[in-house]
Amino acid sequence: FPVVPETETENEEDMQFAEKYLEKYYKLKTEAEPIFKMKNSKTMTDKIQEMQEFFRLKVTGELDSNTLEVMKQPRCGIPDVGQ
Amino acid sequence: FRTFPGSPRWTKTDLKYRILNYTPDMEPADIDEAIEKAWNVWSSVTPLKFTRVYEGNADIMISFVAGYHGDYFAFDGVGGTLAHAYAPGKGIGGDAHFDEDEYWTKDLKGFNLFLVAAHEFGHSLGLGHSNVLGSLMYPVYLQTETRNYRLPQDDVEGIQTLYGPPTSTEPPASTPSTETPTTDICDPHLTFDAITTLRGETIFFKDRYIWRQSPHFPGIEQNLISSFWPGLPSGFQAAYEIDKKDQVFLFKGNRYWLVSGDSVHPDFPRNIHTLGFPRYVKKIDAAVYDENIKKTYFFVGDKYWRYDEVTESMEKGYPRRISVDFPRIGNKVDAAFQEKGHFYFFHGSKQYEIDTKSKKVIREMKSWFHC
Repeated sequence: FPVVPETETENEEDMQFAEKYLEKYYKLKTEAEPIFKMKNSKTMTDKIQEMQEFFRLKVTGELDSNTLEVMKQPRCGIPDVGQ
Repeated sequence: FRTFPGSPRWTKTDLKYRILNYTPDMEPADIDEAIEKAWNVWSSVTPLKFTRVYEGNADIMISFVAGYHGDYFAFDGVGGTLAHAYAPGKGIGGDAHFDEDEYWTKDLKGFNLFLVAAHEFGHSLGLGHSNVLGSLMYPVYLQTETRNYRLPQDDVEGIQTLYGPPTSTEPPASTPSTETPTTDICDPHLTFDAITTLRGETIFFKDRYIWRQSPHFPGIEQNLISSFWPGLPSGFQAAYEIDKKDQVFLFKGNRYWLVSGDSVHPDFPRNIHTLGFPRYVKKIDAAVYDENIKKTYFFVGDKYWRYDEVTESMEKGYPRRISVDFPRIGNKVDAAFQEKGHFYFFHGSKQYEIDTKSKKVIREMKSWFHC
């Protein structure tokens, strides 16, 4: 079986929060029951990177503490990308 | 700064807003003041004017709502999303919603209504989020001193890209953009600041106006420059088009801009000296692109330069005297353009049709508009 990336082992609650955040503000598309877990994980990583680039954070693609801290700040409801 | 995809904006400068309800967190008078102050942030740097109405429809409807509130974007209780607003448009376009579950204040004890409203109204006018920390359109709420609030430069540039700056010489906001100037197109003493072709049309620049002449429609359409390029100044002195690249270059003083249709390219204006002009050149009188040799003629005083658009460099051996290489047109060119293989040079009220290869005058014309 393919190796599950390290991001999958992070705090599940934070990951769910980040997923909702990225869905809302960075057009992350998620499947209800992903068939290929690795593929989904890559999309999440891409979106985390996109968000880190926007906020001029260190672009790691990982849900580090700085990234999570920005995600948890009160903000405007308009997406940062697209419309 | 960013705008929304397609850069939607209001096409009128007089906008109406209505406050549909109040949050119990603040006194109504404080809410009114915060909202009015938020609009002033944008009206002070644009030609826009905002008037409050108390009933009926308004361009921008403002409301305090919680949770699901009738659009597709529910609020989420305390914290998280504070507010949202819609880009310019009909119906819900422009409207601003504030999450009633937040604690709204006129100071910084809760979420400052003025700050959030000013941000949301930026969306109502067409701005997206900026990633410049400290800008008003940064998506995250930042506690900022609100006394004597000054709009950050990034936000000024963003909104002026959409609507242009406020100028005391602009006509009143209610004046339509097709206001007809008083100049008679058949005035024998008519002169122009600059002329260029643009996507098959001929564009004549005169003061704050452009006169459009199209091969497909009769007559001359006269519009304010700002109605096409809101972020650009008036008073252009030279202009030319590179048709195959859909590029039009506009010159004023020592700066020039690049537009494609009504879109202004980013990274402009630039200094004309980046083209290779010596420092003593302060402005360009006229410019015309020769598509046969892919070179642009720039006329300055009684001399002219030639710029190679392929190598993007000024040719050696210039400047040269206009009167020597273009006999009979005098020693100055005020405006120029190319059409159907000929140059058309304007000097004062005189117009000359010129062969692009020999540079000889084919005929002197009395009028361009079939007078």
